[in-house]
Amino acid sequence: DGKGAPPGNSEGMLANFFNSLLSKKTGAAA
Amino acid sequence: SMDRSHLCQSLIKWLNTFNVTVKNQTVEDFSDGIAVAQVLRQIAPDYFNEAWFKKLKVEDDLNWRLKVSNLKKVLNGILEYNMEVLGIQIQGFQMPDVNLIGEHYDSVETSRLLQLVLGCAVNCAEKESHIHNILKMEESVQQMIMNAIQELMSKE
Repeated sequence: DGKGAPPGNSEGMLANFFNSLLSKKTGAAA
Repeated sequence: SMDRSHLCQSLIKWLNTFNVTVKNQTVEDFSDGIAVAQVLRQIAPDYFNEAWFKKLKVEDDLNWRLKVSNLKKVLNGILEYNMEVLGIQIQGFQMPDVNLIGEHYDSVETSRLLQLVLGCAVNCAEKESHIHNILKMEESVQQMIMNAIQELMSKE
């Protein structure tokens, strides 16, 4: 429907997102 | 907004990467809370421990009231784990209607429950292995999972 990410870009976008998630600090007890 | 029926299918595919002893293929398979509880035990075994798991009824062909009772305990466990261990308070997220899951196998409501399980996985102490497992999945599933996590993060 034309509202999604442009083709060819999604792999990099996914990698960026999940990498940022890996570096995010969480955990009240950490 | 998200196509929640599609999201539900993607989240079930993700949950299939965990080892459980019960059926875990269809929305109905998730309607008694047991498959979800077994996944939670793998995500945070110290919190979702044997004593917690024993509060659930594990039988074939549970009636819908007992399924809903299990689902309430699972949902409460998820919310308490977020507060007590992760330090995350989820606000403004539409919580799953466990009656609709237990009685009608509603895929929209099931997607909300499974989305909360996803939130536990990507914030827990072992999140690295969970995120790496997500990255092994097909790109369309990763996309749905990313959207689901982003929505949750916007409600923390």
